[in-house]
Amino acid sequence: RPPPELAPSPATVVTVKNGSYTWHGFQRFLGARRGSRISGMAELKKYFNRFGYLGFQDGNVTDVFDTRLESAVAAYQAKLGLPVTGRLDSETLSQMMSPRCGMRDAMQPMHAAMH
Amino acid sequence: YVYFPGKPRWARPIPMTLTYAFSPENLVGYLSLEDIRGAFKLAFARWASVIPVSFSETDTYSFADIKIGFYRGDHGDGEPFDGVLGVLAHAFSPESGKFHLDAAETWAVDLESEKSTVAIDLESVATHEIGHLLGLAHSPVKESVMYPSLKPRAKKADLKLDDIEAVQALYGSNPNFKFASSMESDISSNQ
Repeated sequence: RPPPELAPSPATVVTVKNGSYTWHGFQRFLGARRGSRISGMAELKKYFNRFGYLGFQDGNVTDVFDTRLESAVAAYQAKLGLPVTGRLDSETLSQMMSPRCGMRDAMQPMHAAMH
Repeated sequence: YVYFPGKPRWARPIPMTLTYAFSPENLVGYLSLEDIRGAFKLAFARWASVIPVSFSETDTYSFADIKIGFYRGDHGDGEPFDGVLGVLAHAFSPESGKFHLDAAETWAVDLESEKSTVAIDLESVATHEIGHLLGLAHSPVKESVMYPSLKPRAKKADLKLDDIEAVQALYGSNPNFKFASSMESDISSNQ
């Protein structure tokens, strides 16, 4: 009978395709600025809404890079210590695609509802 | 550093002790409870070393001040998790005590032995979320623990001056606290 293996068992290797990262698709917005229209930009607006930078006034979220989105991008850059350009430059997009805490950056605190 | 609106904090006499517990039904199978407890113990100790607040683990989950659990997707608090990477965890402002981690992540207590390219350091995230539980919001200082993002396989658990000043303004200083140069952060690197 072979002796018991003394070496540690190999560590589990998990690989995830880049495309399955939650916000990986934002890469296609590189260079976008006010006036740009790119399919899927509504998702970007939802990101800014989720983290407290952009309110949805009428629920109609379009794929147009409008002035409100520009303000949201600038606020995000200022809040995260990035150069404030109002544009979706590579540094900003890289930061946006990074995994992060779910707490809003510009926000009301998350309160637990008392039932 | 930044606080939540209204600057909420745990309103108890100083020094205070906060209890914490792990949800027995909401853990991750690939990490032992001992490993999880070890990572959190280190994270709580970092904050306890700078403020007159101590943290004590309790088995009585329902009565703990801080309730910790790993959850998937929509878990009932209006802040659903989103799978691998994206949002890693969230915690609530004082005095809620809710601390939720995304069970879909590959949580690691030792990045040298965990080879996954998407491994997330549990101690780093725990340290960040405890900051929220104590009343700190996200900081724009990149080196600080309270900066909102963390790359896979990165470790950022050492409190920086920005974190320390923020929490000491809420709770006062631990009488045994001594400042070390390693706690300084270079805010010029933000640009």
